[in-house]
Amino acid sequence: MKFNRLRLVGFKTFVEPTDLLIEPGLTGVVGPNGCGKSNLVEALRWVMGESSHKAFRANDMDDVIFSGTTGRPARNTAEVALQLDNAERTAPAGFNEHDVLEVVRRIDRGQGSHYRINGRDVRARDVNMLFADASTGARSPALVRQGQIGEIVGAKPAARRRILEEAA
Amino acid sequence: MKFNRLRLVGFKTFVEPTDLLIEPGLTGVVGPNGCGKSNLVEALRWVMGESSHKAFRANDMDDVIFSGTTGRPARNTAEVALQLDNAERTAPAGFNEHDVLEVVRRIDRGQGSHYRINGRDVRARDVNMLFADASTGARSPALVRQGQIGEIVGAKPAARRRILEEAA
Amino acid sequence: ARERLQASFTVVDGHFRKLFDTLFGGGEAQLVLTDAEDPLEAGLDIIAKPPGKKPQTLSLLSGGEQALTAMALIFAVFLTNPAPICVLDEVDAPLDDSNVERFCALMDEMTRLTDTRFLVITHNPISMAHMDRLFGVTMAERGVSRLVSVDLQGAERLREVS
Amino acid sequence: ARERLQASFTVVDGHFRKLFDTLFGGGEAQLVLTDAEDPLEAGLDIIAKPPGKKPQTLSLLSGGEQALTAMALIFAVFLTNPAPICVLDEVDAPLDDSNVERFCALMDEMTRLTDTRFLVITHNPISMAHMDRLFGVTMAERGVSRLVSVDLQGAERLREVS
Ligand SMILES: Nc1ncnc2c1ncn2[C@@H]1O[C@H](COP(=O)(O)OP(=O)(O)OP(=O)(O)O)[C@@H](O)[C@H]1O
Ligand SMILES: Nc1ncnc2c1ncn2[C@@H]1O[C@H](COP(=O)(O)OP(=O)(O)OP(=O)(O)O)[C@@H](O)[C@H]1O
Ligand SMILES: [Mg+2]
Ligand SMILES: [Mg+2]
Repeated sequence: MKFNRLRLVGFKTFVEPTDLLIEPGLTGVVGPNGCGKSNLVEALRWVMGESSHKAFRANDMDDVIFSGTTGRPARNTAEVALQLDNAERTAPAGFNEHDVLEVVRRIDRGQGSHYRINGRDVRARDVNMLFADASTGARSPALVRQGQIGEIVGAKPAARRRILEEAA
Repeated sequence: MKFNRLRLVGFKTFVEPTDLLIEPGLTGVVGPNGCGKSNLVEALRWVMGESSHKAFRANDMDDVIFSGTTGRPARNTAEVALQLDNAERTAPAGFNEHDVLEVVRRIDRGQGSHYRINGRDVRARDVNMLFADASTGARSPALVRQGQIGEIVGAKPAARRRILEEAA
Repeated sequence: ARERLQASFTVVDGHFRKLFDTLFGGGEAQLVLTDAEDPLEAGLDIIAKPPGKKPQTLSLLSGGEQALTAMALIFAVFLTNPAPICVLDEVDAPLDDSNVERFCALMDEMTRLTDTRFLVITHNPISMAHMDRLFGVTMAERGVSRLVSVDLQGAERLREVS
Repeated sequence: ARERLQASFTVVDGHFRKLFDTLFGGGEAQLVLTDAEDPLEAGLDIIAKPPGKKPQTLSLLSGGEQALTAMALIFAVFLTNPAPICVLDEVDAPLDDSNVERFCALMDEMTRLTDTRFLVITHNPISMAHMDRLFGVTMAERGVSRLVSVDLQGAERLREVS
């Protein structure tokens, strides 16, 4: 499974449709404080099925929907789509006859999230399992949040041990 | 009261006698990771009478004594001296007839710390009070440790309120 | 004790609002004292509105915005009772270039308003260039620190090599 | 469960020791699993000895040394089961120039050993220069993010202005 493209609309500060192409090797993301870099990272974890609003610096999952600025009104829906290459046919049965997989998560204010894979409605756990089978997912140890290194350093030994369990 | 000079010997990585002149305005301290910059800052808090070993990333106060390298043996004593300008005569009675005050703290392995002001033995609390009267001290909010900004941001509201009490 | 906390809160909040405006080049922020039966359980919250954005609690801001806001709080407390010495250990780490410039401008302002002497530990070349003088800590002999004077022009080409 | 933890511990520790040596240009480190009656209460400690220094527990190291050591742990876990995507959000913030170079060299090594695609959020010009491509996130309209392609030569002169 290879990650090809992340597409966002209405997710936090990415109110306008935005495409991030993910190519092989090292892709750098730069910009001033507060411009949206960590929001982009959160969109990736969100579409992979993270269910806790706390993972998004939010008090409620609706907080990931663009909440407006002094110049624009709030939106009522946010959608993130992740396009995956499945040429190696490693996807679970039912999704494995396609070269390309598109995982889409959409949230409607006050109504929770919906998930689709290649246009078909699925449950959050189907999305979680799709990524778990590919050694990744919203809780993958390879997704290092801003400040997480400091948390590991300051963590109690028992909390730090949990990192090992991600590897087990 | 003005801070003039910090002199260290045997304190953490500053095994050789070292003088830091503190002049008016902005003094920058630079160098690679692990070279001793934060150790220098800790020496200042230490001579101002900080009594908790936890404030020095240590399990015991003896840990601030140079513990040796692959090329040198450990020391058994550490001493830090802080020279203060007292031209404004703001020091407490008993220390107020001098233009210059020198506060010295020395620790001997296994025997704890000794304090002197202008050569005279004093108790830790005399040192604490000297600095408290000058709106400073080891716990001064103006001494910002590495990572402390992150702690303030992540702190529970009740813990954060304590910062205000430093101002009261 | 409660009145003293309220009084110092008001003074700190006044400084905090001005410092936030300076550090963010606009916007607004305020300190919020959350009441509780026991004054020891009162909490300090921060609501911040960077320029053009909506007001949010501190935890919803970006890493750099949070650091800058916390810095405004620290200096607000400092201004209520300026200490003769202020030491800042790598506080500029999460800031982008223009916010580092603002942080340096703020320190210049503090040196004008007070007699405080500043010790600023930094890896940032912009901060280094703003200092009145620089000391380098070196470890030519492993595990042993030595202090050297660094010429400010040299700092332009200073490469931190461990 | 206990055997599985012990087994994965041994594999991770093996990677961790090699990565520490790479990131520090020498020295030694090891992971320590502190035993407990209840395997859920077992703790993970780290003893690290940077080149020329004496072995110490993680909490006694400098800020940058701690970050580099934690990075070795993260990549050690990663190598036991490489993910197709790895995202690093400002992990280079506390590192000096030569440690940033080592971090970049490590990432190059990871791209040779695995098929993993990396997304690296950074403010550091050295890290930027090591990337295969750069995207800039801008806020020309306040509070609204847009993504733009940044030419790698332009990054040499890139000034982050908020
Ligand atoms: N639902 C939302 N609608 C609009 N804006 C939002 C929403 N959620 C968060 N924001 C804004 O997004 C900004 C944070 O963006 P982000 O954390 O991605 O910045 P960053 O580029 O990572 O910055 P830094 O370099 O400081 O880490 C904050 O200013 C916050 O107010
Ligand atoms: N008692 C001691 N004797 C010898 N070395 C010590 C002692 N205590 C700490 N050290 C060493 O001092 C080093 C830490 O120094 P310090 O924290 O001052 O670095 P720093 O310059 O602030 O680095 P950074 O930029 O990473 O924050 C560690 O490598 C540690 O092993
Ligand atoms: Mg960020
Ligand atoms: Mg340090």
